[in-house]
Amino acid sequence: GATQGRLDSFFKVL
Amino acid sequence: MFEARLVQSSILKKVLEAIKDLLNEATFDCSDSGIQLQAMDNSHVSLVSMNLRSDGFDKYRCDRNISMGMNLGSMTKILKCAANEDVVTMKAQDNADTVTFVFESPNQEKVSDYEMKLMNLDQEHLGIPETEYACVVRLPAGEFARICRDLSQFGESVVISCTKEGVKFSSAGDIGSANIKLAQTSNVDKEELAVTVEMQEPVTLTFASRYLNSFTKATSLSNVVQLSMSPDVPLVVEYRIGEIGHIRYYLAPKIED
Repeated sequence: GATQGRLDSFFKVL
Repeated sequence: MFEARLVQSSILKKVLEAIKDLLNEATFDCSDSGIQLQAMDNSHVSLVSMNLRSDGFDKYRCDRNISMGMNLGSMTKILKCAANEDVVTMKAQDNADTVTFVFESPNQEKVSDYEMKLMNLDQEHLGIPETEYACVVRLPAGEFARICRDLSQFGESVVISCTKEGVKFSSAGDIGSANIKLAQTSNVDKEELAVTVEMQEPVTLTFASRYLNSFTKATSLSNVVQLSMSPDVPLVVEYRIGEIGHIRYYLAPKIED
């Protein structure tokens, strides 16, 4: 299986 | 006062088609350089970033920056009232709580105006770092849409692996497995039929097929789609919007357990 990442762990909220 | 006039209302209709699956609402940030939109879907797995440059409009006026919170379902309903060959004008007073869409038939015999309430949406902007991608693939948008549709029948994930030879899309599930390999085209007469790969290093990443399929709703906007990939960073799927701008979709990869 593979776990779906989230964008919050790649892009920071400005 | 904000006023933007577009001779081809079909562009705005197609833009809504391209984002309404992923987003229920979004803020249109208008400035004198144009209209920008950036929003994540509710699960924060994908992000839509759209830009329509002011010089792409037939008439564009933005006295003061204005952010319009739009319910995209309502906006879609209004845009469905425009014929493809109508001229569309979007306008709003400064700090207004409504936006007006005016549709004019080519011979000016029919002029419609629709006023829509604006929403107060919290502005959550993400900083997207400029990235040198390991692989940048350009292929016919219709081809990419076909691949995503065909592979989503096999499994909920699509593995995209990119080498200097070309790009391979794979999926596997209960009924079996599927692989689609696209070789770099050598000499095609028409640019939009080419498959090109610019590779710094090979990359293999896994993505959820349902998001890829949502992105391909933008296919009617452009003949070509560009996929940018680097190890363990979000995929970028980009469609140009004529000479006026682009839509970029970002998708977080799935991490193998």
